[in-house]
Amino acid sequence: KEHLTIQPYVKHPLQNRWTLWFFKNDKSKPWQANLRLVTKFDTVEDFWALYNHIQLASRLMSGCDYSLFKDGIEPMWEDNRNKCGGRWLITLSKQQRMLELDQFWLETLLCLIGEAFDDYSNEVCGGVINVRAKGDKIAIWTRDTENQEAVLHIGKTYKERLGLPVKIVIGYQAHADTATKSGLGIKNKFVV
Amino acid sequence: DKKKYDREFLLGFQFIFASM
Repeated sequence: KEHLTIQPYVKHPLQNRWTLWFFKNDKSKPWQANLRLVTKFDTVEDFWALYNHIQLASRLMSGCDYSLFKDGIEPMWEDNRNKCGGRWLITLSKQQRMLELDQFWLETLLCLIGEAFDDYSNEVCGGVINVRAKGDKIAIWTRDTENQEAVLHIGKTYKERLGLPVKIVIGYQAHADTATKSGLGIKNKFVV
Repeated sequence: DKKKYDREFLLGFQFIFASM
């Protein structure tokens, strides 16, 4: 008689536990009251269970954000792990929402949970997508603007993973500048 | 031992439960 042993399915653990946050703009409430923790996960399978269940970014209402951050880091400049950091920012035109927004955001998520930045993945705090009528934004946040080697490696790898052509330049901005300046006043600390 | 996963590996799991 054949003897069958049933092996339990073991999910594939991620290096980090991640938290998904959702922001829905309600101007009658303070910013922080509009931010909700959706859930946490730490396996490949649980990531997909979540991703397959929630709305694609391109279907969100304008003013909404998704943020995916390492467990314990809140998706705001004020968090201790973010306050000395900055972001690699991808700005998209209105036309890119249908063509590239979901693809870029999924690629960003896969970079984060897959630890795509080699020895510098520890420098990564999370990623954010802002859905806005005037143009969507996607960013990867890192914790230290002064760690030039890490910031540049993350930026180059991220640009490659998004499949952006060499002639497209993406910029890294310090949160300290983003928090105090707006629009054209924000200087890129690095570009790749 | 760092758990680094490339995109193809991760994408391979997107519908794993749908096919079981």
